[in-house]
Amino acid sequence: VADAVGEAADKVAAGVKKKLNPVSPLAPKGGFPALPRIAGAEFAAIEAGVRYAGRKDVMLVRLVPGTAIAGAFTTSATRAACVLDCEAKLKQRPGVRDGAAIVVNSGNANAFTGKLGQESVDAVTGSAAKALGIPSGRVFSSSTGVIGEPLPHERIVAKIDDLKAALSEDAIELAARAIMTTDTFPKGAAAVIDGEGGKIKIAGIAKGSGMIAPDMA
Amino acid sequence: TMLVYIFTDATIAPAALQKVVSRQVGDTFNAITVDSDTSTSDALIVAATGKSKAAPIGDLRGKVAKAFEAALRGVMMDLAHQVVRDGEGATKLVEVRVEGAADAADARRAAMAIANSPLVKTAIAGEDPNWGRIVMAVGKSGARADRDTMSIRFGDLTLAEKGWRSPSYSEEAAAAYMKNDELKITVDLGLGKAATSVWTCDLTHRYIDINADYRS
Repeated sequence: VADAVGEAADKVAAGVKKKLNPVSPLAPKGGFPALPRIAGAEFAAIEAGVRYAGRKDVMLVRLVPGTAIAGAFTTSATRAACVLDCEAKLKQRPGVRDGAAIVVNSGNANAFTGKLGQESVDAVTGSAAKALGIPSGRVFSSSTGVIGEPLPHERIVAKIDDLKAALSEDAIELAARAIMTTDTFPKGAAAVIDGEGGKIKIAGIAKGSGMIAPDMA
Repeated sequence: TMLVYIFTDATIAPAALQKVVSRQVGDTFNAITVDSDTSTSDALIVAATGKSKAAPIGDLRGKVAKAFEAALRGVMMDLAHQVVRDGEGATKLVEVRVEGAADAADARRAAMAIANSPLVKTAIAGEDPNWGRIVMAVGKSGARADRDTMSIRFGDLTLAEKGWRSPSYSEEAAAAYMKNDELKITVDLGLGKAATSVWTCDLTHRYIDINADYRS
């Protein structure tokens, strides 16, 4: 384990930069779309050097008290600790009285990392919960990247306060970029409908380019 | 890995939101494939902040609830298609449509067998209208199929029907169609009424370039 963590650390120390792939010829014309602000949702992204240097690789989303959360997750029998953690938290049917948060890192999937996996999830979600003043049961995390290497979670934890300070309703594109791995463009989509007494806005972001055949429930 | 985060200012109870999300996953995110490999980390989280001035969404059979579900489905489908558009090394987005299946499960089996076939996907990369590989994929899929009731179309071109190459088949026209960035392959099994669409991309040399040294 120490060797694996050390190897990843060495790469960052050496300033290894991820080689970017050329933008897909199928990328939507016009680049990332202008997404509507969603009142009550703030975003931030930062460089934590989880695996590679020179790019933002962690995003944080803060959601106001009253936020309802739903989800669907991979049914893979070898799913990562963060997935199991999200499933468990949603099964507890937490109320909406408290705020909520989402923390995501790219570069390391924290999958197949034994009991260290849950320890890393607890460290990341716990630090976000503490910084934002919300229960850890309302902090959801995801990790994407290489499988089988312990997540150097201390690098994420060290940046939580900086992430909190950077939260903004206008930073959703930064968040979309921070979760990219072999992606060649950030992905966003939106819709606005007429509700009774006002508009209802929807804005979404995604990452994905390889290891893609989702089987979620 | 596919990660998706969707935010709305709608006011909706968690259970109702979960119901809407769960019933839209199958035809959107679960209907795409780049390389047939399911990740250990795929996640979709939808958060509703309740900050809209609009009245809460209660009864899911109501007009606003239906509009909300349709809009959410649209966002989910858009993001799913963007993921396929960014499939590693992809140069073509392909809709695989299966019609006339005996039931929904068979429609999906046949569609995913085509969408996940390396031979189909490399033929698409080479702009080869190789409908024989479609026949192969349907045959091995496990879906009920009958050679003599099946037809295969690329776009508006009928390539095969009634157990034969179509009399109207034109190699030149089919090859020209394959040069498009976006393609639609339709298979009518001619057995029932079930239908479905899934989306995939071509499989190119670039996919190997990206993945052969991923961990290093």
